[in-house]
Amino acid sequence: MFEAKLQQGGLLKKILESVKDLVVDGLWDCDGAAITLQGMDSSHVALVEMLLRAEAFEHYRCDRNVTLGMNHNHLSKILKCANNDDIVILKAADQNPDSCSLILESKNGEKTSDFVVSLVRIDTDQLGIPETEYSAHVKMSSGEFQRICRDLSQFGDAVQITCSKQDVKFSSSGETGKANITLTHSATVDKEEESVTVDLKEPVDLTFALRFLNLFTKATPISDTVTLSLSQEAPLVVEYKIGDSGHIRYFLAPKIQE
Amino acid sequence: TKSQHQLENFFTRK
Repeated sequence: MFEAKLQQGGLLKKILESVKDLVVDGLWDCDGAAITLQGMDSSHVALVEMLLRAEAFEHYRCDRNVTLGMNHNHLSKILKCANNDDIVILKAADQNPDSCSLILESKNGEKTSDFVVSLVRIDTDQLGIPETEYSAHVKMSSGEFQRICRDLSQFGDAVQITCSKQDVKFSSSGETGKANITLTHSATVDKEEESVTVDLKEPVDLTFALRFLNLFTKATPISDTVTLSLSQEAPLVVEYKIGDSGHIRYFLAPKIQE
Repeated sequence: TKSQHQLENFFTRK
């Protein structure tokens, strides 16, 4: 039997909002330690990896490893019925289940809703993502990053990200013209979620499709800050921590440098 | 517009 009880249903709502527009169906791998999801968009340019450890749950039981093939649109419809402060319980048999139950309990205990969603058979190819030493890490406000991606997509369909010792520059150009947004490493880190830290081993200069970045920033409500990790000619990593019990990591393949 | 890499160019299938 697999059963996981989340005190704050709102978190699962936010996770679904973060993945459903990028990956329609996903394999939720559940084992004794965590629930992990890895999925790619249809063009194999972007990938999302979600990890939620057992300690995020008020109650977590996973007698045998089980993989739940989830249709994220169906799951999202169910979670739209949940309030942020509802308790959400996920339940599934652990012998090749063909469905998953979701129970929503209102905070005052007066309302209980239960749903059964059919699981889907998915043959996605999973990718092995090697641990990598990145040339640059940029930690910044997640809201600020979302704003930059949204603003620059008015000017072009791609953003050039260049990191130097002291700052990170986001540039885009198209028939409207050219736009540059430069963030400078914050001298004082008084409020973490408003400061910018650039940790550079060597300069990077890469170009990425803004369409995908604007899908990644749907995870903005999950964390006040976001960390970008970059290396020359390697996929960009955009990471949102889920408290200290997990993360949502997006990977985006760069445009080919001429 | 520049052409686009795919993730399989960087990550191996499991």
